[in-house]
Amino acid sequence: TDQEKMSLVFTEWVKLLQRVPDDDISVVVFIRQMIEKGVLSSTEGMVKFTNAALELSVSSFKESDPTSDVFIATDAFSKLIVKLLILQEFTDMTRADYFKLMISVITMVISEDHGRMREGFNERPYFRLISSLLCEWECVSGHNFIKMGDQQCRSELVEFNFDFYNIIASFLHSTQPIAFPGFSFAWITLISHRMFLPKMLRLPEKAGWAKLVLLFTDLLKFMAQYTKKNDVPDAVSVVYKGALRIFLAVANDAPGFLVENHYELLNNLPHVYMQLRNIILSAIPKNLVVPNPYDPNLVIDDVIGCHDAPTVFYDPVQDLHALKKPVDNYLRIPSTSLQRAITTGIFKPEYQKDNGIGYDTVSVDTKLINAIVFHVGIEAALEKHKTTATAIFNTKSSYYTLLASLLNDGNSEVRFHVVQAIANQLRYPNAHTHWFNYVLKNFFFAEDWGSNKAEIQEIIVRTLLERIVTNKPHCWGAVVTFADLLKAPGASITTFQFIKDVPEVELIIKHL
Amino acid sequence: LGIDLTPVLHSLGIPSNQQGRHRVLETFQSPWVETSRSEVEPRFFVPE
Amino acid sequence: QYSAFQNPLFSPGLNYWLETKRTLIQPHDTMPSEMASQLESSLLNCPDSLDADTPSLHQDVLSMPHPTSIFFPNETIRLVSNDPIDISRNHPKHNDIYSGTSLARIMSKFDLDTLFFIFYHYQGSYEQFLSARELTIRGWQFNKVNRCWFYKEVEKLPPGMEQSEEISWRYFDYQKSWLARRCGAEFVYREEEFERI
Repeated sequence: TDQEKMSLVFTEWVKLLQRVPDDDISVVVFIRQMIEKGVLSSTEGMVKFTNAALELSVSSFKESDPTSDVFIATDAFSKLIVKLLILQEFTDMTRADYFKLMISVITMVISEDHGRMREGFNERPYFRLISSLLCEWECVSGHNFIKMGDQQCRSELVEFNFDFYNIIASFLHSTQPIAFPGFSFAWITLISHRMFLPKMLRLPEKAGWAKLVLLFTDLLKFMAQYTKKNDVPDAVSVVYKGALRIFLAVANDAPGFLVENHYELLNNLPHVYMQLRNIILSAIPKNLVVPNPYDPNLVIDDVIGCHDAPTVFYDPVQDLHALKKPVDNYLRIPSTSLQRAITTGIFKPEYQKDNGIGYDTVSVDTKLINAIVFHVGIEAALEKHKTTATAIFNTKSSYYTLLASLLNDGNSEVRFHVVQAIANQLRYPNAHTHWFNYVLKNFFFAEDWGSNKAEIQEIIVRTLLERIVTNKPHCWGAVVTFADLLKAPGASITTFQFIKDVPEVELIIKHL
Repeated sequence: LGIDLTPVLHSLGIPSNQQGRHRVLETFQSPWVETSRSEVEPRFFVPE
Repeated sequence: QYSAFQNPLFSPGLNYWLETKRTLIQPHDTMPSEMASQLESSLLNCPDSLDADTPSLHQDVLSMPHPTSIFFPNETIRLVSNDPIDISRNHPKHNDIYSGTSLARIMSKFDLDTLFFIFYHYQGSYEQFLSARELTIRGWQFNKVNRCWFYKEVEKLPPGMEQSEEISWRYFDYQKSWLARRCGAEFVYREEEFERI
């Protein structure tokens, strides 16, 4: 049968690679013969061969003595894929489509194995295939494929490089944990693989960032879906531990990625993962020196970094949908009708379950609220840059009043999520942190909330406190803002009733 | 409340002070300490 | 209805793949027990650092003939050490991604002989790369033409002499004597001959 023939060819390939180094002439000849004899000259042939090679690799893994080298066939297959990508001339099909086809077949094989075997599925050979593929690619692609003698081929490969990683990223997106629970731990190991993650982070022009955010979102969504307040399955706790280490490594190596993508990442991060949230929000651009936030003499207005707006990779305006016009129009010319459109437009059509700290459901569109708050902050910083600081550091400015009206017209739930969204912008010293610090301070001390004042103050204190009583790291902006509330002249917040009502909190605040 | 991250950072090879800070993702062994018992070969380049 | 689903080539893989989209579109509220067992099975099979290591199918023999003991280990060293990095070596150029690895640290303690041995006998390998790195850190430079490592010795001369320092060059003779030798007076340093590492 065709399957048997393909398996024979692949077996010969595996044997060959064990006998000669991979730059031996016989390796090139073997591949040329494969193509000339028509093994891979049609789409059908490619699909059948990929199928056969993968199934052989997986069964060879399963049948090998676990103490021996169980990945010989798998590694040989990875090497073959890379050789096929660099040695062939692509006339009928682009290199990218060729690679996509192979990956699609691999995806189908995994789907069948995972679907059939259920708990009996073993992710390791598939992990090894992708891992070795990434290693082999790294080897040939070093210094912009300088090892390629043929200049035409070399420039084609340089162009293809982004597609290579993009296709792997798409493969990972489609095999995410929610869809392939039996592949979860291999998946997490792959998205953080040393030959994948740093590459994606540093592709020119941030070309890998969008897909990376997507993959991290897939991870966070999985964690969010299966983290319940009273019961977190052990396996999910292990997932969390892995995610924590990965984010810490990213914060160390590429804090700019977290800085520019905090909005999207936080949209999918469960509220209960407070420390992880803080890790993302505490990321500081490399080489930035940050003054001690606990310095009692610190005045945020004097901090030099506060002049500059942080770079934003994903513009939240895309998430405003129907409210984009009302919000932008309000910012230009505020009106009560626009205000009403916004404050009523933030609700979901129905309740949704949530695992918040202190609440189980949510009826507001938190993602929309995050988008509105962040967008207003971005616009405010732009306004300051175009005109003056007094245009926005002004409780009569439309930027301020938009947010204030959300609090004023909203119920406790709305207020809570708006304040949370504001607190998410209190990060390292920058123009957003600076402005939102101003907003929150003024919200706290404003006299025109009427009977809502105590609740608003309580929500603000709660929001800031929950971010700084956790183990480190703490966001610079959150610490500074809270310190500003404590330092303010007038009645100490320890005299506030809602503080006195909870002795533990009173103690913490007195200590602070 | 989270956990004290010092041992976690240590396991990643990230020093707690700012000295000697270098990239760790390029030699990242595994997301979990338990599966990180051997070092992995990082990317490298050997001229012809 | 789509032709791909009628194609026997993609059956039944494509159907199984489509099934996986179900949970993406309608995630379960709580984890069903089957999913939980699949997740646990994944945890049990979790790939480790050995699974993620770089493949090496063909074991290279030594690049150059050299008598070795049959007990010479063939496996690469894969230790882990989280000891703090020696800050005295914390030159920005040397604080690279390799500085934290056990192998690079071990090489920093090797003597020159060992480093040259690794360099010339394990060509194309990660170990060769690290030995080249270590030699560079110690001030040696690699000549692409004659394939020798060179070292520039700068000797400060006592004050009052015509020049303030005397420069002499050494190179490691890997082909004949396996020793570092002084370069003759006719030696001229040409930057383009040396590898920029």
